[in-house]
Amino acid sequence: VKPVSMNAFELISKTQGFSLDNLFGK
Amino acid sequence: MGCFSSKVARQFPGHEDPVALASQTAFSVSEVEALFELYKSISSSVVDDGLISKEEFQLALFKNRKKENLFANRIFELFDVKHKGVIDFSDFVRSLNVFHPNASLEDKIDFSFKLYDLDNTGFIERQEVKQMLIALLCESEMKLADETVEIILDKTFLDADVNRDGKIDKSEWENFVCRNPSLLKIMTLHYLRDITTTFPSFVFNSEVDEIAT
Repeated sequence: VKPVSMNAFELISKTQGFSLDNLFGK
Repeated sequence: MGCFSSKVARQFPGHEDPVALASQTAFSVSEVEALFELYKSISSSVVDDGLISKEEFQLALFKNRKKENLFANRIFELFDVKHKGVIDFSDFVRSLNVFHPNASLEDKIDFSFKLYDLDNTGFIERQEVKQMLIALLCESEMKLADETVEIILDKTFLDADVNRDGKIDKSEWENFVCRNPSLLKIMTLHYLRDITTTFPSFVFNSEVDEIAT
């Protein structure tokens, strides 16, 4: 998917670099 | 039980009665107690003071206490409900509650709005979104030309900022996420449903006589 086809918030979610699931050791 | 409870309260500032916390959240008493097992582990990972510092939060997320990430910093700020620079147990449970699969959509929308309203102005402003986007693009080593970033922002605000005042207010955000439900995916943690099986040791450390499930 090309970044330019996403809205800014989708792009932020995709590049956030972590998941809160990591808190559970997952 | 009284002695044990007061000892817990002394060791963990902000620790509230699990039954009371369960009554105010989507968690059962058992789940609150299982979250306490998780909380104990995170809050003692750097300094064993019964509170989660930013460093301990980063360590839990990234296995690296020095890793800086704008999005993680913002989540820490929102979890730090009392603005003390640390997350106490009641903050931890109430904040994670928003991510529970059974939490209300309204709470999830509200939290996600605050996440992007970096300066707490009550609006998601273009420069806030740009700041977060550029920071995360740098961290992920994804290179995008400035012009491309501006095009993405233009398109986003054209779609979300219905009244064209250059910023996204709460009702515009509600409308936008209803049309783009994938944006709320990060607001639900499915592991929260299985938290008692992930941290079964809560049974041995229970503070309540009868575990209500």
